[in-house]
Amino acid sequence: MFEARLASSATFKKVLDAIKDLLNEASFDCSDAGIQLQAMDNSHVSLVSLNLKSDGFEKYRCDRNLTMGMNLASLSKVFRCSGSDDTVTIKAQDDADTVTFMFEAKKQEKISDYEMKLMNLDQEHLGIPETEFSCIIKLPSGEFARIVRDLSQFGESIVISCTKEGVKFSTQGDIGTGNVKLAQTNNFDKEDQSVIIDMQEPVSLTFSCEYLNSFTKATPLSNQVTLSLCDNVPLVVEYQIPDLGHLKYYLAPKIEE
Amino acid sequence: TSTQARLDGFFTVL
Repeated sequence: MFEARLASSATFKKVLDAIKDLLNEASFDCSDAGIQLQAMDNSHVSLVSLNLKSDGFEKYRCDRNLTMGMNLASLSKVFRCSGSDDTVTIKAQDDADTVTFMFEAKKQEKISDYEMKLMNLDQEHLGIPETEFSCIIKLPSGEFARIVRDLSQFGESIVISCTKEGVKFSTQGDIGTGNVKLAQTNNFDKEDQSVIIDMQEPVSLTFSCEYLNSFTKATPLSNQVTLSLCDNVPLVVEYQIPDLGHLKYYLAPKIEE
Repeated sequence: TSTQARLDGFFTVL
């Protein structure tokens, strides 16, 4: 028996919005520790890694490890039926081929449930090696989304360059070039509004605007985003989901021919 | 010009 009750169905909806551009379907792995999802997009350019801790749920019970393969467009349809203040309870029997979502309004005046068919997905689990990153940049998630959106107008790629002076996002295209530089801020009492740079080595890497834009769909989940960069390894874009877990995206860089 | 690298090879299949 699997049962997980989340106080805010809106949070799960935001998670779905943040991954459904990249993935058509995905396996949710449920264990005592919580719910995890790890999947590459079809082109094998990006990887989504979601971790929702069991203690972030109001109620969590997982008698046996369970993998639930779901079509994310179908799952979005289900969550479109929930109210913004609803709680959601996710239930599945062991070895079931369906999962049930129950939405409850705050005062119990409306309760709805939706049963969805599960899919058998042949997904491999990947081990992600520990990396000593050259630069770790924390910045407001809204600022990152704004920069990616602005620069995407001009080119297909964004170069992220980090030195001890700050971080620079650059693009070039047919009509010209664009650069946005952010200096480290000293607003330490408001960490989620600050730009914090932890640099071991300067680094400069090129990434696809299209993928970065998809990652910024996670902006409503967190005020802050962390970018971890190192030569010859994927970029990590990490959003902490308050009291619940995290959503990380890995993106292979573009390389000179 | 640059080409898009893929993630294969960065991670190990468990």
